[in-house]
Amino acid sequence: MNIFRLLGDLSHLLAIIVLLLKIWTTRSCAGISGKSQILFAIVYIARYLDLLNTYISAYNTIMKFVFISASLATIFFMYVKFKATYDHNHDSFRIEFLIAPALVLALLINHEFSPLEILWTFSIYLESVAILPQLFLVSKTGEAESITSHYLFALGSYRGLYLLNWVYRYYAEDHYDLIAIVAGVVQTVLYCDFFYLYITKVLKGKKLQLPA
Amino acid sequence: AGDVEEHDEL
Repeated sequence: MNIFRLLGDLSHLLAIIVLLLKIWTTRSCAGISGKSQILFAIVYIARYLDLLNTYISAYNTIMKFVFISASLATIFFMYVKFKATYDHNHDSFRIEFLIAPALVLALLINHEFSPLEILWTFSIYLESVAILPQLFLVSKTGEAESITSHYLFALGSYRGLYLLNWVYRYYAEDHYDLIAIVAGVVQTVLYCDFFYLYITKVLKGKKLQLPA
Repeated sequence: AGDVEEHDEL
C-alpha cells in the first residue's frame, strides 16, 4: 500500500458516499444515470468474487463489501425507493454495447483463461467505460448539479490516482499489470473533458453547464 | 509481474 493507492481508494469511497448521501438527503436521483450504476454494480460483483476464495487483508475485504453494498443500495434507491425522480428519458445509453465488447475482450485478452480471472478482466474493461452513460446523460441534459459534479470528480480522480500507484509500484516493486494499466488510462482519459469543465467552472462557483 | 491468482488492488 502506498499513498497514491490509499488516496485513490479514499477518493473512490468518497465518491460512492457522496452519491448515496445526495440521493438520500434530496430524496431524488435526478441527474444520475441508473445505467452507469448498474454497470458499476456488475463491475464490483464480477471483480470481488474473489472474496469467496482469497483473503488479502481486513482492509481489502471491508472495502470490497462496502463497494458492493453501496452500489446495490444506490440501485435500490434509483429503481425502487426514489423511482419517481429517476430521469428515464435522458438515460437512454444502451449498456449492452459496453457489456458485450468488454466480455469478448476479456475472453480474448486476459492473464489466465480461468472463470475468476476472466471475470476480473471483464470487470476491469467494463469499469473503464462504465461512466459513459452518466457522461451521456450530462451531455443530453446539458448540465449537472454541483454535487453530481463533485461525485464525478472524486470518481474520476480515483483511477487517476491509481495510475500514479501503478507508476510507483513499477519503480518500487518491479510490479506491473498491463491490463489494469491500459484500462486505467482509458478510464481516466474519458474523464478529461469533465475534469476541464470541473476545474474551470464548478471550482469557481459556477454550475457545470455545457455550451449549447 | 505479480501472481496472476491474486489481485490485491481494489
